[in-house]
Amino acid sequence: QQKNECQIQRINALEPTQIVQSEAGFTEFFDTNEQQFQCAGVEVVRHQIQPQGLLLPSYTSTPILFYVEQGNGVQGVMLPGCPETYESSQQQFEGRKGGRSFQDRHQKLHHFRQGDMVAIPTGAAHWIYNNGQEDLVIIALLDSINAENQLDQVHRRFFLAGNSQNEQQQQGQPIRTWGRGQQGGSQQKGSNNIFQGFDVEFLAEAFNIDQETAQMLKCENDQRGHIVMVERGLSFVSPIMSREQQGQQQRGGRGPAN
Amino acid sequence: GLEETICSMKLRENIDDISKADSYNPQAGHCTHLNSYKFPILQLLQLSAERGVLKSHGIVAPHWIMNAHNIIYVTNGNMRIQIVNDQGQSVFNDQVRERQLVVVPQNFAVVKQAGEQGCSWISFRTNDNAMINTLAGRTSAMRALPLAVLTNAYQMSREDAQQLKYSRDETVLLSPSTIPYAAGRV
Repeated sequence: QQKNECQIQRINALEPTQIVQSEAGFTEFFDTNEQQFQCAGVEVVRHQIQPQGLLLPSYTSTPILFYVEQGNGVQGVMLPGCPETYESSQQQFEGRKGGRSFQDRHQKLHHFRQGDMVAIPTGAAHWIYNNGQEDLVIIALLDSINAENQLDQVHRRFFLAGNSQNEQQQQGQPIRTWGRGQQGGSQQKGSNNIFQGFDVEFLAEAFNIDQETAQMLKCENDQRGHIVMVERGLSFVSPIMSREQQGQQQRGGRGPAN
Repeated sequence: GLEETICSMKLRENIDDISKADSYNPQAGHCTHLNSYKFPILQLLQLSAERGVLKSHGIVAPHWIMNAHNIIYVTNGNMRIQIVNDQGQSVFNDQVRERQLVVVPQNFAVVKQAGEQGCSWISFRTNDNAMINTLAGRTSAMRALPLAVLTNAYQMSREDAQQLKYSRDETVLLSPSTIPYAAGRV
């Protein structure tokens, strides 16, 4: 903290001042220039994610603690060194194409619902999916001056997918982009995912994939923003999801579980 | 009890011995980490180090360090390094030669590939237990993602997503690509 940041003469109740709109929801930001936030060394954002909306994978330079104000969802946190303990048997994914089965294996998923507090460590990539029937609303605190954050005193978000160049000005609110505080100036260009900074050839070599697939990682023509709509719903290996899928199979329908 | 702790503390640890390597890939190279688990005084310093050796065209998987800045000093050979910031902008994309140094800020994504002659480096990290998160390979963040997240995030087919997840079985040190048209040699 710099000098005088906590010499507060008056405290006011605050409301979000900026918004980043996406295909399946939006994120509101509180003004990080407010003396109260500067004194506390924190930032607050509010995500509103529509049903079947997916907050794309990203990681931040600060730890995050969030409260689920409304709805329920599922979260994946990619912790380095942890095994992919959620794995499908060959029977679970019956879809076959060209003789190849679609088995999947990934790290543990965490289901959460209204009233839950959820913690995400600094630098841990994570994604959030709204698998409920109503909007998922999350209030997240980002602890900018936490000892784990060795960058500057604003949170920086690094996206692994998508890009957020299609922000719209809404309700007279100024345009805001991910990854920079307001100190950096307004009307900045939107942030891209980190793969856009790498050469396609380099990505293809590192992933051992062809260049066309490597190009897809950059999401250069993706205008959906940072929260995208998953049209047919997200299917993943999960104890709760498996129960729902079983219920659907028994009913022979596609609707949500009763 | 001071003399039983600090005074007798180990102050030296060799990091060049290949038999102590933490990661080893005959086709790509090896690297050794020195953190406070191995060398307890680093807990006081809040620093750690890595010694790395890459063979010709060997690759260090794209990664970010979750909790530390990384200062890389090339001791031998050369390598190409790309560094990307939170805006997805390439902030460094160049060859780094012997006796040159690069600072990689915390969380910035980085990928390295050795030149023809291979490369070795020493890197200093500003955390006594720096944690790396890779983007490609067996223990990477991409592997930890469900296929459905990959297909929707990157708007790709399940086949492409599977290829993306499983084409690399190595972890941190990657051998040069086996796909001829994927090669982008330095």
